[in-house]
Amino acid sequence: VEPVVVVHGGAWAVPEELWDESLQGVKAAARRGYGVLTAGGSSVDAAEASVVCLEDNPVFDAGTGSVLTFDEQVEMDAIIIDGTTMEAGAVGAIRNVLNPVKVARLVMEKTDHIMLVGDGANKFAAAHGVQEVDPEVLITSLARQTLAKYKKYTSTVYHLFNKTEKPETSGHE
Amino acid sequence: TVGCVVVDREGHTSCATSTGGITAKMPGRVGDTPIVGAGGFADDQVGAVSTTGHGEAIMKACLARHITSVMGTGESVKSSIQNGLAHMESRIKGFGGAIAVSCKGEVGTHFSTPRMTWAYIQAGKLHYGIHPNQHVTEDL
Repeated sequence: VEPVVVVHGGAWAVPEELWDESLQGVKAAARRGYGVLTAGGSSVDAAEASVVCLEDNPVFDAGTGSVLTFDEQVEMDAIIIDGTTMEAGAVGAIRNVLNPVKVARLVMEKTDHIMLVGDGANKFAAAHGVQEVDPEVLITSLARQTLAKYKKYTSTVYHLFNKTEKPETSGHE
Repeated sequence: TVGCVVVDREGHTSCATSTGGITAKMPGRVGDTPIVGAGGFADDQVGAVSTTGHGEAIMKACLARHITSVMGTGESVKSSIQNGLAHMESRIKGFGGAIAVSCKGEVGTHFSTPRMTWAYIQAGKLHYGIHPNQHVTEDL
């Protein structure tokens, strides 16, 4: 089989000011994973390496650069699957780690479970040597601006239309 | 959201997907990304998929599993992704995108949102794009 590494940086209405950085980011991530593969790494090693590269790039909504919850926190989700064994590992709503996909891989390889969430995921990560980082490290000015705009816009809408229900979230994964 | 799918020389497949979620999400809300068969799926007998888009819709549609199921019937990878996204749009009014690779090394990318950045390397060439129907190729 001709080996291949494919990556994506998210499907959404990517604004023009992010087009170039986003393309450079996915190209770099594809190169990273392909390099791991050609150096003898497994397909899991390559997939993890590419996603780590994307998580570390603040232009993408994952790892550093993640968007904010309504409470101005970063909560991240990740999964990794080995197609040979169909083993899977995942984390949900994990906080304060640079690379959630690395914790997902630890879940796959070190537990009998598929997914750990919230505090449990963070405790598991810490127990396996994953260092917690200051939450500020993960938060970009763009993420703060986007949340501020969201809150301002939705409060205006609710005032104008006298809505009383909680506003819907915007954007998507 | 970001993601990756891989097939190696022996036909071993893997996928990984990671996300910070949605702006202003309810604390504790978890989307499709960490759900097997929604945010990703991999099976050496068929291939691997990573998805992105409206998380709740992707979960309802089990999008990654849907796409691999169609791939398993012999459909092309790209056509399988289009099938999955069309199903999600028609049944749930959800939009998104996906990347996939078959166990034989066939690649597919497609999205129903305005844009999706993607790239892949195969046989000494780097392929990438962001706009619908854009496909740029460079020699490595």
